[in-house]
Amino acid sequence: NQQFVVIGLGRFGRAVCSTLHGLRYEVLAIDRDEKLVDRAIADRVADHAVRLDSTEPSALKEAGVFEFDTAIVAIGNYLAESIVTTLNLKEGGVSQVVAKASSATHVKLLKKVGADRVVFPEREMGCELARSLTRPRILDRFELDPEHSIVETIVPERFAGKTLVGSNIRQQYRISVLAVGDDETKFDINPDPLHQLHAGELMVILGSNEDIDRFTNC
Amino acid sequence: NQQFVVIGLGRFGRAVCSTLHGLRYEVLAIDRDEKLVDRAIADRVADHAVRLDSTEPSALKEAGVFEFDTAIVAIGNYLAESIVTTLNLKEGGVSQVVAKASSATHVKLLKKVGADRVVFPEREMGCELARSLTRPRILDRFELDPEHSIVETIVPERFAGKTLVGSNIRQQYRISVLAVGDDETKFDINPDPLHQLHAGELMVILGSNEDIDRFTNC
Ligand SMILES: Nc1ncnc2c1ncn2[C@@H]1O[C@H](COP(=O)(O)OP(=O)(O)OP(=O)(O)O)[C@@H](O)[C@H]1O
Ligand SMILES: Nc1ncnc2c1ncn2[C@@H]1O[C@H](COP(=O)(O)OP(=O)(O)OP(=O)(O)O)[C@@H](O)[C@H]1O
Repeated sequence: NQQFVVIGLGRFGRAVCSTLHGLRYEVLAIDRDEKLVDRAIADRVADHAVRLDSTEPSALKEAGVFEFDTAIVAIGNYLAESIVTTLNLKEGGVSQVVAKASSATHVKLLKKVGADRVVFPEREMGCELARSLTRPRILDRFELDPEHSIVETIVPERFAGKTLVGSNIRQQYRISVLAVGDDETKFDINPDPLHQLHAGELMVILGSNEDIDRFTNC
Repeated sequence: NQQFVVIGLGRFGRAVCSTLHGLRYEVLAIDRDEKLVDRAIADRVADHAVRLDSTEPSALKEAGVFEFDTAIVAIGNYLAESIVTTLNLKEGGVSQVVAKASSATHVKLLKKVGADRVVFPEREMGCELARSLTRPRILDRFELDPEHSIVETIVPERFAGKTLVGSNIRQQYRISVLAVGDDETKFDINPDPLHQLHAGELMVILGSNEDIDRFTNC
């Protein structure tokens, strides 16, 4: 079964630990700050937690870190520590190393030392937020490919009162309605063509981005 | 057309500005640090940028901030500034205020002062990363509701060489295959039942989470 080691117990690192631990995966939490190590144990966000300096290969080796298949380097603000730790993990044979970056330069450096994946939460969430704010009629979006998406949206007012088949959505917009529902907790998947749409109802649709825009905006 | 004001030009705030600006929306960027205001103009991440202290309602009013429909408070580490700014915006009549939090307590306080939406990038991306690492066969996931999802995954080896209809996926797993493709840039949406699946091919499927797990894991 998959085991994870998380180095750095800031907010990001702790969130990674607690989610993995909640999903019942084995997590080894590491930080050089004793307080954070103790807190991780006390709050039960990991099975094991060790205080060590991850820039020291021998310390990592002794703690068995090189036996893990996946390591997450959650050290954002200490550039040198983050880079050296990532290098140590790759040289120690950890097959998948994910590292958190805190700047565009940091992203480049992490890739240079072999990080398999780099995340930059502030920037990535800033972009995601901006995109979700510019499509208010679209509540959530899944990109199938650059031209097609599945989106969750609200029934446009002009269809309120019509049945699915009567609204002619597939013919007019080349869009398939995958689900309808009054709230996200009870979607009717693959709904009956005679289902009557009402104002404020949620719908999940699949189509080209262009057709989706036409459908939601006009 | 929608206009946005972003207060706080840290990494998150700048990413919000630059994404909105790139999508051709009007953005007013604000910070109390003159250097960051100048840099926003120089880097063209906003149409307008103003230096002001957002804890001062008169300064916000004078700059026309209360005329915006959406404001993003991107002040993470200064708790008081973030809370007071959010309160000022809601009292000044801004209809949608999104604020960035830097701790669980910060999240609560922002909601108390009326933030319409709160984002906590480090924690949210930590959870998202942990989830994506524990489902390596699932490349991307869209939750339709708590029990059903649409996921992008790789054709399980046992189906390689079979046609879609011949693989009997719908009957055995109650899963519909929405698309197949060799890479994310050219999905075949609503594929032909006679399409032959091959190893390494991507597929987008819809079903209950339980059935998806059975399908991807056994
Ligand atoms: N060499 C090291 N060995 C082990 N832990 C380290 C090392 N260097 C830094 N850390 C730890 O990494 C943790 C996270 O670092 P830092 O606070 O810079 O990250 P951050 O990315 O800003 O945090 P957040 O996730 O809250 O945004 C700190 O708790 C720090 O003690
Ligand atoms: N009262 C204020 N008025 C205007 N700008 C402010 C005010 N208080 C703080 N700021 C600005 O908010 C910006 C972001 O603040 P801070 O650096 O704490 O956020 P952060 O969330 O840590 O940033 P990042 O997005 O990089 O993670 C800073 O550039 C700061 O100058």
